[in-house]
Amino acid sequence: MLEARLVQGSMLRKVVDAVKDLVSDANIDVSSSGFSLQAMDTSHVSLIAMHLRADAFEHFRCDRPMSMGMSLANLAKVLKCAGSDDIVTLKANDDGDTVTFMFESPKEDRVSDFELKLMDIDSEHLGIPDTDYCATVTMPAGEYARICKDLSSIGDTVVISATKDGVKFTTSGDVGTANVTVRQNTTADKKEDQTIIDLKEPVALTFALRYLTSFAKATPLATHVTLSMTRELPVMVEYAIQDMGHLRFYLAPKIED
Amino acid sequence: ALPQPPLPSYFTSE
Repeated sequence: MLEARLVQGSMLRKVVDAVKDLVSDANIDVSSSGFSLQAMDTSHVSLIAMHLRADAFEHFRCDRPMSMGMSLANLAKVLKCAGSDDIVTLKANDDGDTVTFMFESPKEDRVSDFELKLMDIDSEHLGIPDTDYCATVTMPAGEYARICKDLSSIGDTVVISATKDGVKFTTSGDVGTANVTVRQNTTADKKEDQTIIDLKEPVALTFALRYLTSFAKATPLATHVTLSMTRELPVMVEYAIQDMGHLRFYLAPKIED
Repeated sequence: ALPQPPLPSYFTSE
């Protein structure tokens, strides 16, 4: 029996909205530690890893680990029916082939429930090694989203170069070339305006802007995004889900000739 | 365009 009650139900909707265009069907794995989702996009170029800890839920009961295969588009349709302040409760039987979502308004004067059919999805599970990254850039999520959007109108690949002064995004295409530099700023009054760079050594990697832009769909989740880079390894683009967990995207760098 | 390696080449499949 699975029963999980999330007071900030809107977080679930933001997570699903962030990934539904990259991944169509995915297994949501539930265990005593919470909810996890790991899936590659259809072209196997990017990987999504989400974890929502059990202690994020006001009530969490998971008698035994289960894997719920779902169409993320359908899940998004169901979650769209929840009010932005609704409490969301998920229920599923151990041998069930459906999952029920219950939405309660804060004043508990409106309760709705939606039952979603589960699917059998065989997905290969990848082991993501812990990496000691050369450069970790924490910057305003809105700033990152804007840079991806702006540079996508100029080129289709971006070189991200992290140095101790700042992080530079460079692209070029038929239109011309563009550089955006975000300087380290650890003294901004508002924390959400700060850009912090933890650098072990400078690193510059080339990525497909299409995927980086797609990751920015997670912007509503958090004020900051963290880009972690090391030569010749996938970049990790991470959004914290408040203090409940994380949504991580991985993208392999393009190989220079 | 530069070649784009797939991810599984970086992560071990469990």
